Amino acid sequence: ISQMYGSLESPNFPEPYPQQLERRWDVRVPPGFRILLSFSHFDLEPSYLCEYDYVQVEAEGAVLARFCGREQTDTEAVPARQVVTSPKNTLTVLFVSDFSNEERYAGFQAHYSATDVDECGGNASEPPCDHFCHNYIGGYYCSCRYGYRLHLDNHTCTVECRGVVFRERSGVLSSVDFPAPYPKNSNCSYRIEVEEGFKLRLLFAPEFDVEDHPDIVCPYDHVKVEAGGEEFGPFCGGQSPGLVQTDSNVLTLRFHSDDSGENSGWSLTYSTTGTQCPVPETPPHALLEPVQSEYFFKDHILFTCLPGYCLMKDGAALNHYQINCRANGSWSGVTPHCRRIDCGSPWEVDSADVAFGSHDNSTLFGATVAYVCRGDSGQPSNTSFRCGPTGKWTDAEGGTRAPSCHSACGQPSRTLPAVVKR
Amino acid sequence: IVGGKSAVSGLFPWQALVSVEDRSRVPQDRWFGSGALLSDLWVLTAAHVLRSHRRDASVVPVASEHVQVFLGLHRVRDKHRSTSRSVDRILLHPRFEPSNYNNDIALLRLGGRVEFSSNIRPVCLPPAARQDLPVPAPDSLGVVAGWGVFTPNGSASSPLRSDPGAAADVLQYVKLPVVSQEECRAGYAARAVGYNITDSMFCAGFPEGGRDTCVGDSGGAFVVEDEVTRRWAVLGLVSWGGPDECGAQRMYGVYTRVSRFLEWIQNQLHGPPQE
Repeated sequence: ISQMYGSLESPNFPEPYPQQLERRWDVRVPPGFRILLSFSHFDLEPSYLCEYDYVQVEAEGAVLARFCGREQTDTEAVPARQVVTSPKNTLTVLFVSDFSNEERYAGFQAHYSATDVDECGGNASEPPCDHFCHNYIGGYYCSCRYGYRLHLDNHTCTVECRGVVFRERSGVLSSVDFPAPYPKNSNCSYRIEVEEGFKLRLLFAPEFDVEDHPDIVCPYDHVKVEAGGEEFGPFCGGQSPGLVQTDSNVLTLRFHSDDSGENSGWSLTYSTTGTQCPVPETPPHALLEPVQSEYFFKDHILFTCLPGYCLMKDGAALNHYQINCRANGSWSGVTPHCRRIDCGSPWEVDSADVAFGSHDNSTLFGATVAYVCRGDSGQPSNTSFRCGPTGKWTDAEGGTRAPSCHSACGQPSRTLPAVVKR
Repeated sequence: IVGGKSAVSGLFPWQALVSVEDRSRVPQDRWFGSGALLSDLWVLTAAHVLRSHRRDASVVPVASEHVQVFLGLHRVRDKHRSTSRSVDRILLHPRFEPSNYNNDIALLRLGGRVEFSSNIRPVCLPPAARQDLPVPAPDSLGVVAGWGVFTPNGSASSPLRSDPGAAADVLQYVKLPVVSQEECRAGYAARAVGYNITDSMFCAGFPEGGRDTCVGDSGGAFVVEDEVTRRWAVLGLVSWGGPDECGAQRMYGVYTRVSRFLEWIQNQLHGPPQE
């Protein structure tokens, strides 16, 4: 019987039903409906546990009810006003009579009707929809929150999380909605790409909850990290993987979730460490800036010389020189050296002798020379000079002009014509 | 210079040409004088060379940017090849009296130091004057140089101050004896009244005239050689003279007596003495 409603009667109803009879009605309505069955008249031979004549309602291989007896009698097996409801959309009614009816029993009359199932109601043992459930007559459908899409199973909500690329040298990423449960049926991939010369490392937060299995390694949901030919993971369960140190500047993190489970997921911070360069030795008389115990890719060092010294690089004198730590862990240049500044030969001054302050006639930074005027020339205004940090001979007042042995006052360079005796 | 001679280079290495162009006046006023190099930064000259010619009686120096100093100069036409300096400070003596040229002395601080050479050398300052012995003493023989109006033959009839004639191209010099204050005052008194020869002045020249300083020589050094050290010191600065021609009889040239201003000069050059 496939009508949406109808009635069933025992044979010959309302006349007594035949003996030794077995009749079956199979009622089937469309999916999304249940079948309600009730009896408007019921008059069968009563028996203990309805062993003689009875009406049995079955569904899904299970006996829903077994009725016998007469409505007027005090028997526990009469359906009375009871409505039998099928769990699904099929119902079987079986009528059986035996051979020894001593009285006239009129049989039964029953009515059935299809009724809509509220799949979204709270009676379901498991919610049929991941996010939202919408009931309609004969069925239901699911929908998802914004940002999600309904999986092909029409029940779970998944997200599009492939091909996300991070290029900053540090950052944070996590499973979708973390710490709320992550989406089901998702295959996420996150790619981190930083400049060559840096190494990526991931630090998973302690709050880690990815569905696992007590005996099998991560059969349902898992996190995997692929970096430079290495694979880290799969990670699942409630224990954070902690630090994952890679040797690569590019990695892919994959996160798979199946169609079930309510787990909060994971989050991590990532950072980079540059390729390390060796700590250079400080050349004599040089200053190195900044001074660090370790130098990594992108770090730079500025060399300058102490006052009185000149920075030499490839034969040229420079004020400063910078080297950079390169991606391959080497420095961009070699360490320069600082050469003591040489002021060169002191000026030659007319009518003056130069006296060096040191026995070796040094003209290097710090050396001193003194000028002594010859004859009756006056003393130069600044007689002593020191080789200064700028490479110039400098007097005590900071002057860098050559001294001169000028005459003392009142001494012409020519004399007046001689007096002629008269 | 009247009755003098042309100098040769290096004879007066302290001699400075002080050129003034007073652009504050309309039309612009230009004149020049001389000065004496005291060091590589300071030049001594007469105050009236640097006084702005204002209608009122105030004593105001010309703006320092209007003054140019030429050193090591022999021929005026070689000015552009000589060492020149701008002036960054003009110090007129605070008691300079423009009515009678009393205390006619001033200092110039150059805009930059000069290098000494055979043609650029400083002159010495005189010893301090004493009450009983004026410096210079009468009859001392001094020498004055300048590029002012000149007559080499010493004609008493020229040049006139009202028609000064030509300025010298080559530096001229003349030897002049110092005359006593009495003789100087008497000489001027014989000609006219009202000339005030103060103790801050001295006179030099010959009674018969013929040799003198003249217009354009102002500020130049009257130098006297010390007999012991054989060094020349600036004892006077060319200041003023009589109203008629230069080199007139008994109208001696009047000079600022530098020895009376030694303390002022030292204070300006080196600052006041520490207490």
